[in-house]
Amino acid sequence: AQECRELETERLRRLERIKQKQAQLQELILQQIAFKNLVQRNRQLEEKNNRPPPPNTIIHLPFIIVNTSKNTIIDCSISNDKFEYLFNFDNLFEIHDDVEVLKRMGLAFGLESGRCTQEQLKIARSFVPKALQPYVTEMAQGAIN
Amino acid sequence: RFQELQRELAELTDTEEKLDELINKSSLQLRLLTEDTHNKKYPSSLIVFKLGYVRCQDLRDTVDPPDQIVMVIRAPPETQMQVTEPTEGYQISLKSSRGPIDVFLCPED
Amino acid sequence: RSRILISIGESFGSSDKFQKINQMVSSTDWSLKRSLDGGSAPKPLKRL
Repeated sequence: AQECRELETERLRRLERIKQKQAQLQELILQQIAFKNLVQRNRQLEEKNNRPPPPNTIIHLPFIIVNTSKNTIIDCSISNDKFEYLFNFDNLFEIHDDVEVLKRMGLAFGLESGRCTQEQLKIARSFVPKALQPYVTEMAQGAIN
Repeated sequence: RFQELQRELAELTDTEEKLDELINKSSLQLRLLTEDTHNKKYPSSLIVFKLGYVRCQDLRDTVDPPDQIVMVIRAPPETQMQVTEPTEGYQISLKSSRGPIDVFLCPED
Repeated sequence: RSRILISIGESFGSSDKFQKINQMVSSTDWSLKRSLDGGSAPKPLKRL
């Protein structure tokens, strides 16, 4: 009986770890799909416009953004070599990374919320290796939720 | 019950090992897609790397309300970001050890 | 004083590290902060 209890504890521990690893894998798949979708969109735009966009209108990954109300006063100190910055905000702000921006741009086909059309699912599956395609289908059916 | 638990644990071990392998492969693929050094070596992936950008308008479309201040931070790897809550306001400090940090505001129009 | 320290500069890290910061900032009572700060109108600091 005691050995059974120990195995039962180990089983629950392992189930928890597997759940976390599935979430980690789903996030990695989302990121890969969003990035490849971004590259494909930019390639199509450049072919359509027959030129890349002006360099001062694009931001290469990786980046993070800090957004705040336009009434916020931001006091900023910068070291001469630009290795150190110090910002003081007098109001609310939010920080997001490039992945979050790509998701908000819809480049993950809504997989993160289980809203994905059949057409989009087909494209999303084409962005990942065969071994990962079942996971994409699961996410499209709302597995993440 | 004991034998059933042993069998189930063996299955969970397989499942976890498969997940570890897929996670490692996916992480490597993402790193190869976005890493600066790797992409400079292989022309084909350099093209992908060059297309890994967003436009200012894309950023503006993701904040609500759209007329907010959007500050963009591009930092070298391993840059330390510290957010502290002093008595007044909030402080964000950035400290890089591998090169200058780029900070700019995303234009409104 | 709460403080969060993270590493940035790599693409595609775990995005939930910013969620903690955003929760910490949004859970702050800014009017209380202003009163702590002597209620003075924000100093006309230089804008970024």
